[in-house]
Amino acid sequence: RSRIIAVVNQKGGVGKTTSAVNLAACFAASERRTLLVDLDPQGNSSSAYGVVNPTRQIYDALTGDSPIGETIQKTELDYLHVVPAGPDLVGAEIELVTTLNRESRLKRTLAEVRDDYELILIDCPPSLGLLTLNALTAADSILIPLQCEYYALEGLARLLETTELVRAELNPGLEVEGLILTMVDMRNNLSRQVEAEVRRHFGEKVYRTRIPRNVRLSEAPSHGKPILLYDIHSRGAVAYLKLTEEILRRIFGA
Amino acid sequence: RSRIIAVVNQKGGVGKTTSAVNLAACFAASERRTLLVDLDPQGNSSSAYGVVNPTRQIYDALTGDSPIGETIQKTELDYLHVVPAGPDLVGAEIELVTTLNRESRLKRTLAEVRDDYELILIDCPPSLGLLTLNALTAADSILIPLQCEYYALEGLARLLETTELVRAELNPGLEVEGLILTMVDMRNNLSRQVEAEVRRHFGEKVYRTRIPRNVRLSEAPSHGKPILLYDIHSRGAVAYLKLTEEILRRIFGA
Ligand SMILES: Nc1ncnc2c1ncn2[C@@H]1O[C@H](COP(=O)(O)OP(=O)(O)OP(=O)(O)O)[C@@H](O)[C@H]1O
Ligand SMILES: Nc1ncnc2c1ncn2[C@@H]1O[C@H](COP(=O)(O)OP(=O)(O)OP(=O)(O)O)[C@@H](O)[C@H]1O
Ligand SMILES: [Mg+2]
Ligand SMILES: [Mg+2]
Repeated sequence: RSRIIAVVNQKGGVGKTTSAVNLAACFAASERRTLLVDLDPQGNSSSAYGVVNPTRQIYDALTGDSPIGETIQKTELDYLHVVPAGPDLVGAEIELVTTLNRESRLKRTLAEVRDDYELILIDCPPSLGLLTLNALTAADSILIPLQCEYYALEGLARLLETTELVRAELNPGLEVEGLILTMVDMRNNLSRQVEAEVRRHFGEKVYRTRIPRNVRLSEAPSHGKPILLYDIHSRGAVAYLKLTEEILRRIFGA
Repeated sequence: RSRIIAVVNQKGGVGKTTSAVNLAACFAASERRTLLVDLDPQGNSSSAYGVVNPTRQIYDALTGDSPIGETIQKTELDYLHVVPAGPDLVGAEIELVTTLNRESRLKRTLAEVRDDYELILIDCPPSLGLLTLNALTAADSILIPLQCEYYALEGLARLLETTELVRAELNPGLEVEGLILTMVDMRNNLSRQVEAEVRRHFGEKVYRTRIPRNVRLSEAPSHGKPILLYDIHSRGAVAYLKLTEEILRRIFGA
């Protein structure tokens, strides 16, 4: 049975897509059959793998227009498939409001393919609206990318409240997989203070591996490649590989 | 008559709040009566001025529960008032879907106070949903903060399409006030390439003043102060003051 992990944080620009895209590639490099689902109307995870304006996309599966299996695309990595997003997804937030089971649409459609993968990662938009609620309802656990900045810390309480609400009402098994410190700049006082505070509050839930600010990570998407294929020797690639070891050890055991 | 400017970009973390908060303070420092409206459920613009968990907020004005005048709060700056946001605003996206005139709620409520201010700035959430549509319908023009990164550039076309749609259907006078280059790092190749491309496409619409990456800008919100009151000598403060001159010259003439 596969593990479905939602990569969530309503704060914008904290590294959700960069983490989802590069962890998916690292999981595939460890020969774990992996599916990356792009649930953000911006479609950044899709374009990170060179998919733009897909004919079939997650919107079609959410509305029931086509089975999710028909939206799945292969990537350059053998063990990685992607369900892309397209601009139609913007309308889904509004359209889903008045449909039945509006929070469980993703869970139902993923059920059709979850046994084909060991890990399913969902890249979420920067909001706590219906698309993110669908991801929280479908997921076994959540990964929280966190930039060590004041506004990002401020939003954490709201995110955990929403997770608690979903656990109580829609998905009793939902857990926090872990918090990932992203774009870390060790020279920066604020960054160090926020990190110390987060580790004090969340202890072991915060991965030891920090993801440093590394320009190669922001260059890779313009080449339609994850960091592993763009520059495997970069500090960004090394950090995501180390983080992958930590995450997989916790999920599958040593 | 006042000018209403929406600070928009669905890409997360590009400096919408940082620009709205600091431009509002600079406008007030130039003795222009200014109102800052926080339309983001995250409430970052509100907390940047020390307002958390407000008793009355923009949500009450949007739903008609109270006149917008009752939600307005003073700040340390004489010429600046704020309409704060609170967590209830998350629900507004869903609740507004089935209400009458759902895109024009903000426009109608702002009409009650717009003659009391020369400039009204609206800080938008990172999405193109109903809250941002309300801002685009109420605004005379839009300011687009743009980080010089690949994903941010990718989203620009979608943002301009949506603006065009709003101009055609809901707000014929809507214009682009200008594009602000934020978190600029001149040592970074990608940043320089993206900037060159943006200036080639948008010409004069891109302000000459660039906002550099400056840690003092990200420290200020944790003290509940705009950069002008936190560290007026910082590179961030100097940049926003210069940008203010450019913006006000274009709006009010030399
Ligand atoms: N560790 C890093 N070092 C340098 N740049 C990074 C790093 N992580 C992310 N970035 C860049 O920072 C920007 C924001 O990251 P990203 O888009 O992954 O965040 P996000 O949370 O998915 O944003 P959104 O909220 O819009 O979905 C992107 O331009 C990305 O390329
Ligand atoms: N010029 C700058 N230099 C350094 N840090 C900055 C700068 N501008 C913004 N920041 C920091 O970067 C982060 C993102 O900025 P901000 O929150 O203003 O973006 P936003 O577009 O409003 O995000 P969201 O999409 O979540 O609303 C914040 O932590 C902010 O303090
Ligand atoms: Mg993203
Ligand atoms: Mg913001």
